Amino acid sequence: SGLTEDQKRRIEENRQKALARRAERLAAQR
Amino acid sequence: VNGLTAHQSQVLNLIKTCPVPEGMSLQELKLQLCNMSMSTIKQAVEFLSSEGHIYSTVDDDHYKSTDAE
Repeated sequence: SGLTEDQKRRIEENRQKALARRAERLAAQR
Repeated sequence: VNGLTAHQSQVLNLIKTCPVPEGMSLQELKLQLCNMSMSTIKQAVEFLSSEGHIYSTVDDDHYKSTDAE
């Protein structure tokens, strides 16, 4: 892809943060 | 069904279908969702992001779904 290493790292970091938020929300619902 | 409004579901489903690594831009969303205003789209994106359904990629204008892959 045309993404730089910096952009790839940023995307992966944001993905991990979003997954953590998702897990938090799901846990709060139960 | 999933706790999302119709608008939020529409935005999420479109972002999910986007195959490129940098995800979908707000402008692309607006083009596909011509019945929705930009402010409605932005509100939906903000909510989906806070719930962890989507995340920003190369900048705050591009989003991907955590359900992808």
